[in-house]
Amino acid sequence: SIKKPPQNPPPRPPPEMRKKRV
Amino acid sequence: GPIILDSYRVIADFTKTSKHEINLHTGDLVEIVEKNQNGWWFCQCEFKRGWVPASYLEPLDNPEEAEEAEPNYEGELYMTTDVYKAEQEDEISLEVGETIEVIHKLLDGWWVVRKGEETGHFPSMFLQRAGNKE
Repeated sequence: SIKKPPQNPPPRPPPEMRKKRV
Repeated sequence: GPIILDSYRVIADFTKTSKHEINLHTGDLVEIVEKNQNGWWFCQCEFKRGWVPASYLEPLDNPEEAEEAEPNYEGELYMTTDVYKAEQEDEISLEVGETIEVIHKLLDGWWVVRKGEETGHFPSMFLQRAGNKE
């Protein structure tokens, strides 16, 4: 069903976001 | 009455990698139907519906307001259900069936876990609860 999420881990946050949360 | 869905703004382009995902373009506004803790959120954007990574979205209202849970440095016991090999320097590699402590459940699905002296991000979809600590 479309309600079942993908079975692979989602991509990591884009680099600019990862900097922001450090 | 109408169901009010949370609105988010897309902060980076995302290209789908499977048929139940949808492409995102920076600046698009999307409404979130379901937030899965593995970091995939089900969203609708105009006529499209599908899964997108939570890490590519920021809340439309109060973008500075933290939605994340606080870290719990005591840790919660979880067991790995799949192997993952670190691809970034802040990630941790684990085999199947390892018991680890989750210290920060991030909305993007990449939780901070601790095993012995080592800590790093690990996909929450490969973790299941392993009871309570004494």
